[in-house]
Amino acid sequence: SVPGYNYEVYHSLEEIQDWMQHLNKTHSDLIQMFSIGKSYEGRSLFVLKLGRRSRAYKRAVWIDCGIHAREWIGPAFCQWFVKEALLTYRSDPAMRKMLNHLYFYIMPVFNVDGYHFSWTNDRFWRKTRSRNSRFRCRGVDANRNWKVKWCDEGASMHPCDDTYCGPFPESEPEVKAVANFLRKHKKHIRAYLSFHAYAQMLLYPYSYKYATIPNFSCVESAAYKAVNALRSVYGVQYRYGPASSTLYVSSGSSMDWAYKNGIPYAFAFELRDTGHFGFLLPETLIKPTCTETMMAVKNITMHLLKKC
Amino acid sequence: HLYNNRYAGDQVIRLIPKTEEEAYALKKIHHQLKVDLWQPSSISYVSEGTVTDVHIPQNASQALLAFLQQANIQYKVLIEDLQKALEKGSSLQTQRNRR
Repeated sequence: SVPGYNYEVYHSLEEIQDWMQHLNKTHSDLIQMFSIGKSYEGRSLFVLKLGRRSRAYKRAVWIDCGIHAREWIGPAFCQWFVKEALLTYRSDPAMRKMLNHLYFYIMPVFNVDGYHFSWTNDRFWRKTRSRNSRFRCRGVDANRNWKVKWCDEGASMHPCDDTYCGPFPESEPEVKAVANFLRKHKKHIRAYLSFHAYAQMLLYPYSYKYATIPNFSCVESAAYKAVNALRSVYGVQYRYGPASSTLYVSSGSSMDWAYKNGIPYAFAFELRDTGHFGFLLPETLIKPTCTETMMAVKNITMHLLKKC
Repeated sequence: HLYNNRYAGDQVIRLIPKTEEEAYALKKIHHQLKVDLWQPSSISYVSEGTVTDVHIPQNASQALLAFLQQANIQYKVLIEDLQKALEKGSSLQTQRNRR
């Protein structure tokens, strides 16, 4: 899709943004790039709108990667997804159907400041890079900054902790920008997918309580089929289920917020691996990880296109 | 070396507390040593049976490993040297670009 761009290595933020700009110019029939706001450090928050342009009403899927800075396989997958979509639009009937019937809003790097910092300074940085007036520590856990059971179990009120929830919900400009976008487009966004690492899981709401979601059977069915499709590629097992029982009860995440705001299919992927490499998933494993994850995402999307 | 070789000698270890007492001890040492928790995302989630991965800086490893041995908490080394793992996982192209 971009000559010479290597999808099997990790890229800096600048490289990813250059790549997005290039696609915006060269694939204007299927891609539109726009900004939804600015990060704390003033960087643009770029999103790609992927899909065949249509005047008719189309539903949409939101995909974000890199909420946590050190989870580099996330942004790598977001780029892979776009690459695959462009490469197979004409040859793959399923992809053609997806892009003809839906728009995909793809945010390859949610936490741009954190990602840049993890690239240049601290490889294991997790949070954003916002400053705190009373403490020397920086950053907020962008997945604990949502207005749904905010700052509860597993989140911290201390700015120096890695799970700091922030001074108030949506305090982080990145979170605010995405939340505003999703609020504005919630009528036609039917799925929210967020990519993290590592644990090899496919999670859905709720994180903050053990209750079953109203559309459990549809979401559970989608998750079951997605995990099976993923496993069919290389045999890699992903656990799946509500985050509260598959992992633990925690304060609300972006996935919970999206669901609470009316998006019926909300998932969080925890990609490879289960700890052998952890956040240092080697570049040689980008291709298999992304290939199998594509199957899961395509499966969820096709499920969405059918009535459940 | 990437990141000025700051991760040389750092390790990542896996612990699975067998009892709530062990889990409590881990929480206590985590607060004291401020180690980087890889999983779960918060120390508050650690209880009996929780798979817990911890990144220990080189200068804290002696204290932490001594504590674990004293408390008879079993652990496994997942990554022996984080700097080596980091550099091994990146292609030459990536390393060249970053330098």
